[in-house]
Amino acid sequence: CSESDLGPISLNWFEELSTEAPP
Amino acid sequence: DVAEPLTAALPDGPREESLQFVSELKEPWCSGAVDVGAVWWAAAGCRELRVVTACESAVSLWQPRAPACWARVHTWHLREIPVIQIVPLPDTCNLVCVALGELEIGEIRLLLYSSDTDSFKHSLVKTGNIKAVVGLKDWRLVSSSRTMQEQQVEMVFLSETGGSKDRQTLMPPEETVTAFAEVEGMSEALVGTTAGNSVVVWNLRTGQLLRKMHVGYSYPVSISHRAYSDSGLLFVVLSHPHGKESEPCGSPAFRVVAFNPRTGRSAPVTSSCLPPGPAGRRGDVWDTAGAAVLTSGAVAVWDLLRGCCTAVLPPGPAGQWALARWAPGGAGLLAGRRDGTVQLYRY
Repeated sequence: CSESDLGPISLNWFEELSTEAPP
Repeated sequence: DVAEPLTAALPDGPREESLQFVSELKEPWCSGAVDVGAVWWAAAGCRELRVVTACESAVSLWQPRAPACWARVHTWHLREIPVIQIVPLPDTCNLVCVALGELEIGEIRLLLYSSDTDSFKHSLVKTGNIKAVVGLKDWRLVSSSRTMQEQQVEMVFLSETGGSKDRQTLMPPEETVTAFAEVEGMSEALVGTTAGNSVVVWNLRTGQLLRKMHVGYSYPVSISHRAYSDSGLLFVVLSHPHGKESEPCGSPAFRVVAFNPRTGRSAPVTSSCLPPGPAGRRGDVWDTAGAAVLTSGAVAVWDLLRGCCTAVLPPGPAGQWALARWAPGGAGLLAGRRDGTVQLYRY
């Protein structure tokens, strides 16, 4: 699978989603 | 006679030597084995792998005795509610976790040896209408339970004395959680699958529900077994216990699907298929190896990253296999029959 299929990839997805998600 | 047609139909064929028989035990008075597992047990300064067998009303602990023999050390009798599952607890020692219930789990209990009282005992950790449970590293247990009004997802921190040290509530998704899977190398992340065929991700430290990602309508209802985070993607091992023959190679037993947690998009990576004919039952995953009992009574093993079958254990003259579980730490595969026979294979 390529980045074009899955959209932009972030190595820090876990930290980023934890900051954005409701507490 | 079951292995041969399976072998012929698989593209690269199972390697006969990939499963080597090690030893066998037989629970003499068990006529309806419900589960089998293995736990690390420390006694008298020695840490060894012990086998656990479960019947509806009893759970037995077996100690290795050379050469290739097993001796029953203790049996816990649980007569009020039937035992339906052994719940593996990775990285624990001297602790067995079992789920009890009728159609669904009603109780989760810990079975252990207490050095204070020099006796084996069991203790209640959780009750309710429990839909899914998983044991995680660092003595943690996560379960989802449902009342008429709401769903509760809770993590319990277990103590070595069989109690609970602390509890953390996790934010529930709207849909019922059907299975959990730990994320390899990320002790604070947890993955689950829902009745609506989505994969959800939690932050275990904060209890936040981070993302809900749809698996795709083309897949039958999915059960998550294990997940790996790599290069910004989340690779989830799914099985489809009620899967139909939906792919050219046959019925998919396991699939690895890559999710981008940032966008929620997914892409298939590998499919581990059975040849047309035998259907699969719910399986077990250790590292990158999957095992499942087929309706033919054989056990099949797959390399999930390559998507190929690597071994088949045919039903012998003594009967069909009913259970297949991986022992912890790469110690091998446990295959069990309903009559209480368990064989350990090195893989």
